[in-house]
Amino acid sequence: EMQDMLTQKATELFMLCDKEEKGFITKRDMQRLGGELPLTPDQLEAVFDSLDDDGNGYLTLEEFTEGFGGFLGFGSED
Amino acid sequence: DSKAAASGSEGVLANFFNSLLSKKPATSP
Repeated sequence: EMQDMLTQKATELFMLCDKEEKGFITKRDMQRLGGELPLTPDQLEAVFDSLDDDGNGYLTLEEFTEGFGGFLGFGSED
Repeated sequence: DSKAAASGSEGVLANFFNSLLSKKPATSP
């Protein structure tokens, strides 16, 4: 159930970033959040890089959820 | 519109991002 809750909340937050519902987040999407969150474009870019595990420039819901799980204290397997 | 409803989530998002920033220092190439 915890996993469900995590997925649900992560999806909700993911949608805040992915306003066009593309199914992924780009750095451009992140930087647009600068108007809504108290973070600088540089900080948003750093956040993006730390979440984008494979470094392909696209942040998927899976990567986002994993990062969010870590934030909430759900250790990842590896 | 749903903007107001999302404000709580934005707070969570900001906390989440801040925690990532405190964990990983800014890039230093």
